Amino acid sequence: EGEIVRGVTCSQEEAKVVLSGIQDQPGRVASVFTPLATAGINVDMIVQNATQQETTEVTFTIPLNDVVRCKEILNNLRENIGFHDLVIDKNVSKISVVGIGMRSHSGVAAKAFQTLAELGINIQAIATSEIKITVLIDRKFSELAVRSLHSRYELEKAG
Amino acid sequence: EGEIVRGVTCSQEEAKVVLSGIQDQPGRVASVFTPLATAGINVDMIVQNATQQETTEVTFTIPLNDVVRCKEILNNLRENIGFHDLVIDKNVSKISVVGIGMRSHSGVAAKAFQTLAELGINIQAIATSEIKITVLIDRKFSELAVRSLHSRYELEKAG
Ligand SMILES: C[C@@H](O)[C@H](N)C(=O)O
Ligand SMILES: C[C@@H](O)[C@H](N)C(=O)O
Repeated sequence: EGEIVRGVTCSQEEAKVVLSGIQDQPGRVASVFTPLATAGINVDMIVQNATQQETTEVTFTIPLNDVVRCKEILNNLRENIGFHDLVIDKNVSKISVVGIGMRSHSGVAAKAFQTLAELGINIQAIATSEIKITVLIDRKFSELAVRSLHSRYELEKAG
Repeated sequence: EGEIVRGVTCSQEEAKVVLSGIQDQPGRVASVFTPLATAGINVDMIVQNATQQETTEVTFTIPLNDVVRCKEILNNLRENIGFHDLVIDKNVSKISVVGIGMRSHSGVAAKAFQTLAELGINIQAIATSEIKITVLIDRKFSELAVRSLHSRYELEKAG
């Protein structure tokens, strides 16, 4: 099958922001991210689930340095955006498994989830694509997660 | 700034699967995706929000051909995985804006959301990375969405 997984990366410089109670109507996420873009806040991972209810949550990450400004901007726009809660967690780590052709090898994502499960590490958020599986976990587990994923995908042997 | 956005892609061959009521405890998503991987079902986009509650939802896409099998496998494992509802929507389109360095140009994502908002197109799910912004929308809006995003990012001029 070749080396599908190329590496495991870890970012500890981001905060997780969760906006809940967002109406599932056109225009709602635009109303969140347009002001943030205007303020020059670099949003990295954005995740939003599909929902059967009227409202949903949006999770995204921003640089730690932008937490105060982000909070201020969004809180000032609470009525405009129409969200219920804004929660910011600075204690996260963003772990990514990077590779190629991972869609046709869906076992790759399952393997990442399984590895973290066996370590008792809770997965807070997930976003995947064909070349990247990204999860948010508690920062204290960063090294353990990276080391274990590295070993699970046998990455040291590729060196 | 250079050409950050390189293209807009559209996939109409996937179904959206939403599992709700999943316990936010280690091991829960592994219990969903391991059996799917074992069954050879190619899971593409996986999205899971961070939650403040005890349960959360997981959204993912699979090839339309795998819908029946996926439903069967997950329903048989309902108690094992511990989910509340399984909803499958075959009427979606997966639209991706592909580029580079999009993290440091967070206006790119905002622009995509704004474009869809102005068209009244509801965004059902979102997963982004530095090189890809992916949304799920109602299939009937596929051409309109792609055409409008193409034009918004001025992609025809790059030809
Ligand atoms: C929830 C949010 O994504 C909404 N559906 C929108 O299109 O903006
Ligand atoms: C919800 C699900 O992702 C759970 N937190 C897990 O780690 O499996």
